[in-house]
Amino acid sequence: AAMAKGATKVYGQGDTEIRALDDVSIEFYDGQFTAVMGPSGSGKSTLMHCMAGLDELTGGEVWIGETELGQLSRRELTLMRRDNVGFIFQAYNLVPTLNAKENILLPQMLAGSDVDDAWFDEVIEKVGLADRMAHKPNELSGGQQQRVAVARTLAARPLLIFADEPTGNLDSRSGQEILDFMRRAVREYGQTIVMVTHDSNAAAYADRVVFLADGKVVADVADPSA
Amino acid sequence: AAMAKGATKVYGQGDTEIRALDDVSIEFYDGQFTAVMGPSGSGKSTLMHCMAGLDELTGGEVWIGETELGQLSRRELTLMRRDNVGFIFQAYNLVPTLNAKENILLPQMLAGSDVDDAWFDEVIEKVGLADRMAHKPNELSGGQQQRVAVARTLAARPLLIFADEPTGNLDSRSGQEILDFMRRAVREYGQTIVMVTHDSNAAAYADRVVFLADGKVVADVADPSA
Ligand SMILES: Nc1ncnc2c1ncn2[C@@H]1O[C@H](COP(=O)(O)OP(=O)(O)OP(=O)(O)O)[C@@H](O)[C@H]1O
Ligand SMILES: Nc1ncnc2c1ncn2[C@@H]1O[C@H](COP(=O)(O)OP(=O)(O)OP(=O)(O)O)[C@@H](O)[C@H]1O
Ligand SMILES: [Mg+2]
Ligand SMILES: [Mg+2]
Repeated sequence: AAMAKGATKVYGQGDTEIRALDDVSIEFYDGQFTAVMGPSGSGKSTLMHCMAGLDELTGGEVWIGETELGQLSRRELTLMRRDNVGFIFQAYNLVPTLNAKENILLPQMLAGSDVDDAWFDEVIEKVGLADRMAHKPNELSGGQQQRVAVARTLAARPLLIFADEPTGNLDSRSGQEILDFMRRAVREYGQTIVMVTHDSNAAAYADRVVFLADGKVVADVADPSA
Repeated sequence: AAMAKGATKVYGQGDTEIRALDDVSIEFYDGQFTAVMGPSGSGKSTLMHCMAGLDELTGGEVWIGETELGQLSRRELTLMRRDNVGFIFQAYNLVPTLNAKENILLPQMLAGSDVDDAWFDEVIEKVGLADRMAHKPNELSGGQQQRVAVARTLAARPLLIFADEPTGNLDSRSGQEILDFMRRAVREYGQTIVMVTHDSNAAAYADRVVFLADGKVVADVADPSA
């Protein structure tokens, strides 16, 4: 579903150079739920942003399906992402002037898609936000904002989802609802999910765990809860 | 150190009324490390903001030391907070135009305090940010930004600290460094820390755990790791 080959991302130069990604080669397979773990600052968000085409590499290549992202124009990249990739941001990136419902439906509005009402209802039910739809982000708790970000991506049902610490601000029960739902999306709808997490309980829901440290892949474990 | 009596916070009115806090009475004792847990949306951040004087109650009273916050003018409240209370925000609230060092020293600059250089060095060492001081928030990872927010409060060494999910975006090792440091601050310097967390491993560092649900205190447990 998605692949990186020799991916390198460097900030700054000379003595102050930071190698956020250092020659990373990794493949995420169709219909699999992969967790990505590693210390704070090890390159997880950078890897996700570059593989989703939200950020440019300094070196190496990234593919989504058969398409190498470096070959695309900005417009082609935006369209490809819009139609194929969902991204749940570590900092949520909600629109402050829109309420929860508008935030959740925004990607589908922008893409001109027909909204599947039954699916929308199921998603907001699963994330526990049914009674919060009319509220703006600043009228929601931290965890409620995180759940709006999660719902926004799940509602659009993209084939490939990058989730950057989707349960970091949730109590274990709310978090489990979302993780169960994601695992179901992979099993029943064949979606591919790549999830960054610091929580080993969350990683246990995945089929595989990839570990980063200092911008490199240092371990790759199948079936972590086996 | 801090106390709430019949604290109530209501948003909206009539059918759409939300009781974020519902008649909460609780006392946090000097020199103790208390964890506050509960489901997403249960009122934890609201309780912390009201007890720190960052938000007004709809009913009831809150005290810091001998002072009932409702009696203070805005100016007196700001001064009291500046000199006595530290707050680590769930969303960090860093200044985007200042680098890490400037963000960390900002409260002390505003208060006109003398900066204890040895303490500053120890704090940034403990949170693992020594090589990140010149970076602005948008040049830092999510967890690094969280650590800047933590360092900002710890560097000023206030007697009373409210920490709203200070390790939510950190791997377990970075998180433990900070929790160890906080527990030391309580044991060695007599500081009082009230920490909201969703992580029971983090709560295990505390002397006491208070549980909220639907804006009420539902449990209060001493020595949770005993
Ligand atoms: N301005 C507002 N208008 C309406 N409701 C609000 C407003 N601010 C907060 N709330 C509601 O008050 C309740 C408590 O919010 P609070 O932020 O204290 O929860 P929390 O326990 O910190 O949750 P989390 O663990 O998700 O951070 C939530 O249901 C939230 O939606
Ligand atoms: N614009 C930038 N300039 C300089 N360094 C940067 C910039 N953006 C990110 N970095 C650095 O790149 C490294 C990797 O960042 P990244 O956000 O990928 O980490 P992460 O693994 O997601 O961490 P966390 O778990 O804290 O979210 C970090 O050390 C960070 O400071
Ligand atoms: Mg990150
Ligand atoms: Mg909160």
